Amino acid sequence: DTKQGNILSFFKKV
Amino acid sequence: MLELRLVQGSLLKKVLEAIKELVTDANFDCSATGFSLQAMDSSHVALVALLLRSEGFEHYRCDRNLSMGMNLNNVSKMLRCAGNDDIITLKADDGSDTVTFMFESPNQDKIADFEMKLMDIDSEHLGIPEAEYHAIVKMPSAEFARICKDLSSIGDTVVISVTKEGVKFSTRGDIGNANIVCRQNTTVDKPEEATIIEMQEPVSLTFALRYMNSFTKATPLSNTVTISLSSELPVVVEYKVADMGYIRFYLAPKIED
Repeated sequence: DTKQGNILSFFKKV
Repeated sequence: MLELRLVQGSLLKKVLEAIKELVTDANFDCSATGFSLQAMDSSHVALVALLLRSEGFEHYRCDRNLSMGMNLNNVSKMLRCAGNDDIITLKADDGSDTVTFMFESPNQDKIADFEMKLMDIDSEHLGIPEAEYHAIVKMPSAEFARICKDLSSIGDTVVISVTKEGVKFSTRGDIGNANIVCRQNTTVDKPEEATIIEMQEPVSLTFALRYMNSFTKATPLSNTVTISLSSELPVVVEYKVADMGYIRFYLAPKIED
């Protein structure tokens, strides 16, 4: 089964 | 003082149509570099990055960096009042809480001013690191839109796999499954009809089709689309905006639970 990834786990706030 | 004059006003109309489904409110940032936007969808699954470089405008005046919060649905309502051949100028005074869109018909016989209220938006700016992608697929944008639309009638997710055989788009659903393979094809009449696959290593990732279909709202902007894939990274779906910039959509992959 898959779950949806989140953009914030790849790109960090600047 | 901000004044941006875009002769090909239809580009701005198309840009808004491309992003307003994904993002509700966003800050448009103006600097010497250009007119840009970075925003995530409400569930933080996708991110859109727009850049329209200052050189692409006939006139570009931006005295100091400015961030203007706008409801994209309202911007779209304003821009839909511009003709496709109209010249569009954006104007804002320092410290003003409004932006004015001016539409000029090509022969200057009709000039319209639409003033829109700005809004305060707390937005987080994300750093997007430079990445080496395992595979980059360039293909006709209409073909990509057709594939996403067709597959979404079968399933909810698409597996995009790039191998030396080509790029495969697969889905499965309650009624069955579907696979569409596009091979590299450079023997076409026009360069924009080519499918070009640059692969460093095979890659296979799963994405929600709902978002892919939303990205294809940008299809009228460009005859081609570029899809950049790496395992462990969001896919980048890029549409050029004439020769003045781009819209890049980033979509986080589905991951094994």
